[in-house]
Amino acid sequence: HFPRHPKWPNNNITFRIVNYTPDLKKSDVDRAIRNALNVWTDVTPLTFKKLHEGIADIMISFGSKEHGDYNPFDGPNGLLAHAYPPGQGIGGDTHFDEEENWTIDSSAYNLFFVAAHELGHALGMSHSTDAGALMYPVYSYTTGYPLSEDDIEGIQALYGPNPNQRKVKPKPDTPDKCDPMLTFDAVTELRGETIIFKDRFYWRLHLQMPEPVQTLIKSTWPSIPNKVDAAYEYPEKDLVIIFSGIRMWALNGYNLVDGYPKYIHKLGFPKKVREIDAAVHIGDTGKTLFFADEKYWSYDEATGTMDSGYPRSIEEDFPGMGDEVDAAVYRYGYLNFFHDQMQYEYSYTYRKVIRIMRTNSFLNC
Amino acid sequence: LPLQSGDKDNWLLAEKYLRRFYGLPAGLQGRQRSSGPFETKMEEMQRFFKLKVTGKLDDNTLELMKQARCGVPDIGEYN
Repeated sequence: HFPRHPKWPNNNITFRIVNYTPDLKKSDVDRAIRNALNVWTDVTPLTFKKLHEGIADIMISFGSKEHGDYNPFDGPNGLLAHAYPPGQGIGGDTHFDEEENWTIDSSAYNLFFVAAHELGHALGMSHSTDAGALMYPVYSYTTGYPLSEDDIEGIQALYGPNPNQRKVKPKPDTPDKCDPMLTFDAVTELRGETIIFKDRFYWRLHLQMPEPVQTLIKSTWPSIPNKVDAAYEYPEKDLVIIFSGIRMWALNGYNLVDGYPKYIHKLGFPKKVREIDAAVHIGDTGKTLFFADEKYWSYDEATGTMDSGYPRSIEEDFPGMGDEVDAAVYRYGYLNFFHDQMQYEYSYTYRKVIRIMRTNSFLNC
Repeated sequence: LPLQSGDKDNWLLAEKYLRRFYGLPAGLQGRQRSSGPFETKMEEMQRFFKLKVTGKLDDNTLELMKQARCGVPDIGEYN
């Protein structure tokens, strides 16, 4: 919250849209603002009434550069919008930088998401340090329910819960790299960096960077799902293949390859396989190993076919590993398997587990 | 030797960012770059964004400062 926790003294708040951006139809702006307000009414007892003239509690407008409040905007990009905490006069007012390109999708700055964030300020919310929270200061486009648990706790601390609240599924808190119970969804190499997927986020690890950098998946790859099951790099074609459910995507660096997503069964999996748990490419052999439940397959990248004699048992062929895998990556001649909060360093040459560590040690914890 | 123009631009960007969002007091350019307040505010910003806290303008910090964001300060009042 802001210092002294400013909030509206009653739950019935008025708003007025003073002007509109030419980037969107008036109805699109109205809908974006209404949906942004609904984000907060869903979890509080607040109600919002629209005024078409006069002074409302929350005056919403589009302006550029110096627009009358001595907090000027800066042209395209940079500052997108701002809003003032609850109070008289300018309190609650919400301003959008007209020099941005406003959209209703992910192609530029999505008005709904920015409005939901700014209206959070207008209701008394300050910025969150949680990268997955709506009130995080940096712009990102995401899908699904916009509020995280941090956002909901914050707004309900001011106004209480919605007595008629429908069941909402807030985004979970951002994964903590030093959580001793940390598990991974998928791990892959990408042009010399290691990418670790966990929930809606991924970490980037580079030898020259001591600290992993955490980012929302959607911020980098808007077209792949929020949850990744498996991923591997095929360096010969400079591709990273991402798996989620029964679909797979091919990325060339940060760009989606045309023709994707495709069904995983195109690789030769039986129809009953609905999800891949882990995938890893072994450069020395040209094979990619796919793990699902207690079994694994070997895929020949050169011929584009599954090797005969598969699937085989994980437990039998990788002794010491347990019977399931969450994620896998091949580095420096070793297979790193991840299962729950443990990490197994497996020597492909000697066919045995060399080391067992906590999963979070992979992130230098 | 004078800073390369690219480095100078980065420093100016960082100073402006910290002033706007972290309440760095306005002062003469050049004096602040290695001074206590600048380093303290830089650390505050790095802590907020869960970057490595160095007090220095490293690549990760600079990259984050360049990202599109809300104009409300990350700390303190906004009026």
